[in-house]
Amino acid sequence: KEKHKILHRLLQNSTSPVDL
Amino acid sequence: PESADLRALSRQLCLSYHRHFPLTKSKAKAILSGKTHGNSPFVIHDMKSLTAGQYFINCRQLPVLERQRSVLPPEEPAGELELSVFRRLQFRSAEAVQEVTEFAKSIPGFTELDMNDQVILLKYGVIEVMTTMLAPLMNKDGTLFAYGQIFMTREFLKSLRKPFCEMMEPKFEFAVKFNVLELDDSDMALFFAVIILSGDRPGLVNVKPIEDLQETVLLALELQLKTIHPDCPQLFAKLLQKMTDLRQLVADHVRLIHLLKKQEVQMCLHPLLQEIMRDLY
Repeated sequence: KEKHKILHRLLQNSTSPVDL
Repeated sequence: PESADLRALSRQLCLSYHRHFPLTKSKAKAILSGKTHGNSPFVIHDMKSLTAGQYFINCRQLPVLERQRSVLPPEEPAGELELSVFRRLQFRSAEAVQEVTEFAKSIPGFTELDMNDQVILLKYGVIEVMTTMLAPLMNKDGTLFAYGQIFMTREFLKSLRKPFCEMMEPKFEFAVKFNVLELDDSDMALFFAVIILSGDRPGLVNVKPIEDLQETVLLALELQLKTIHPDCPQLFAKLLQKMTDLRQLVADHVRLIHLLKKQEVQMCLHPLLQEIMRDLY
């Protein structure tokens, strides 16, 4: 899960913009 | 499934395609064929026009803000031309990953899949989808960029120093062949869903529900192609063959990026793209 934490966040969070 | 259900699925995915992707095939086609009434893209064909074009991009970030994108390209550090072009391309790619993710989540049943499987499907599918998405933005002479505001010529991209000049050329070759198929927006939407729902990606735990979802989308795609392109009975088979080409194309792309990472001291890969490309092929 740690290896893909941004992808996990993108998948779980639909509304707030992801801080890249 | 009944054909009415399949048509409803096609409609739903087409709507999602229009909602999540800022430059659809139909919009790109209008721009490339000069049907946008005086709003033609700024052409980048050499270093001078690149410098002017960068300013032009910065001036026209408004539509991006209007779509409530919070992330803007970072201030361009002074540096080499090739690295600067590459930085811009990868910034846009990271945004496109977010768009593809939102599209994937809109595929009926996708969010009910095992979370780790969703990650794997995206990790392996996203660059294939992005490469396919690039095809309608391209013609044999160049590619649209920055939401269709820029047209960068193929010759200019080829004139960049090695290995940067090798990055886009295989995509042009793929695009020219892919564009012959003349898919429309709704065909593209279904094709993207088929790519994402590939049950043979390495590391998937629960393959059956993924294959079931893909089967339904494939039926919808087959029905749609038969209906919209009755003059081309081989279209469905031809399109499925493109999936093999895409895998090779992405594997080559990832190899090139890994090479760049080793060779270019100044190059820093976007964290999201890094995450996707790590251990991918």
